[in-house]
Amino acid sequence: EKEDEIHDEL
Amino acid sequence: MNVFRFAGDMTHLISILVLLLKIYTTKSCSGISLKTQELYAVVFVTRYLDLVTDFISVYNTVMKVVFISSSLAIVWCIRRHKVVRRSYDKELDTFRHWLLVGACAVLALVVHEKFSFQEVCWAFSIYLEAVAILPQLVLLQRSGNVDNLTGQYVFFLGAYRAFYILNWIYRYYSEQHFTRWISCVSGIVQTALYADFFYYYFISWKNNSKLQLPA
Repeated sequence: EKEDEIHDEL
Repeated sequence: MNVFRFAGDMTHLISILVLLLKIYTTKSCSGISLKTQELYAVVFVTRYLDLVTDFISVYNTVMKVVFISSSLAIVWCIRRHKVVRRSYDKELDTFRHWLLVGACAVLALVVHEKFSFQEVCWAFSIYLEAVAILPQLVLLQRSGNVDNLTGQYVFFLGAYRAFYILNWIYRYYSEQHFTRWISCVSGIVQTALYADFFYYYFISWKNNSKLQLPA
């Protein structure tokens, strides 16, 4: 769930 | 991280370096829209709130800090630097950019992935980034002639967006990674805004002539 919320792009 | 995203991040970084180089070497910000620079500062500050909540990588953190600090430094230079601010084209840079901020804020409150402070701010920053170049494009069109560094600045900014689209396509096929549709739609709108500029940029490059935008 947490993984989906992270914005890994700038 | 794939080659397209890295190329996108690097062209984004180069665009900022080109802009700083222009301001530093010519001590002038003529042709640069303060409104666009203010919008970018707002974009970076609202998007990178996760700097204090999530750690992704050293690369990610460094880039975020660079984007926030450089955008604030550029705004400071145009507003406050005792030499640079004199060359600011105030009468050409009249775009009512706070209307864009208002419209994007309303849109973010209505269209977002999750109703949390951070997620609404993130959606807002994505929408605002898509349209933040508008005051700059309007200023260039009004002034007609575009100096080399300013032309390159806008070119690299456009290239950054184009590489990001390639990155999303690549990630979709290689990682089965679905980029959020808010990013995709905004990214396509943002890149499309550069289409006209790119056309004239390539013509001037091909003819080895000065970049001129039609009135």
